[in-house]
Amino acid sequence: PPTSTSPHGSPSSPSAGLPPFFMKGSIIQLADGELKRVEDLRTEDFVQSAEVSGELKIDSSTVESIECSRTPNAVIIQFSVGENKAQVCVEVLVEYPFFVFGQGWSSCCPDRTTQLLALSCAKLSVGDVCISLTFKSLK
Amino acid sequence: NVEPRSVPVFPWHSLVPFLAPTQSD
Repeated sequence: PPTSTSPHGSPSSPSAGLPPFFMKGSIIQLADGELKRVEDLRTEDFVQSAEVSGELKIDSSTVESIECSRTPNAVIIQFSVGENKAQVCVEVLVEYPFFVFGQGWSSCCPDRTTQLLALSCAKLSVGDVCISLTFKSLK
Repeated sequence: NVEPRSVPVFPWHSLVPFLAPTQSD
């Protein structure tokens, strides 16, 4: 069975809302110290930051399926992660943004993401390849 | 314009989910 996880440790909690760093205009510090706004981040920023960090490794996580959750306004996304294509399930709010390689921020409900975070998003779809992280030491 | 003393700065890895598969061996 696939591993069930959450992007930020605990199960999604709709009442708590999304993390503040996804709000448009949030200042993000890259591994080399450069500051960028969240909406200006590019694929290369993540890739280069992971290379600089030494401890983290970028994985390609392909969206295998997107299903409704019992939790209101949430979905369960199944990813195929890394070279081993490990199956990982994540329960997130529909507006939760993922960064898709070569495309940028994407969510299951882009309109809601834009409404809540002012962050422009594309529609996250099956087959999209998202950026995810693992610790190199886990390998 | 950004006011440096009041604007939080977040690390880049906060934005990316850690999707660590369970090791099968």
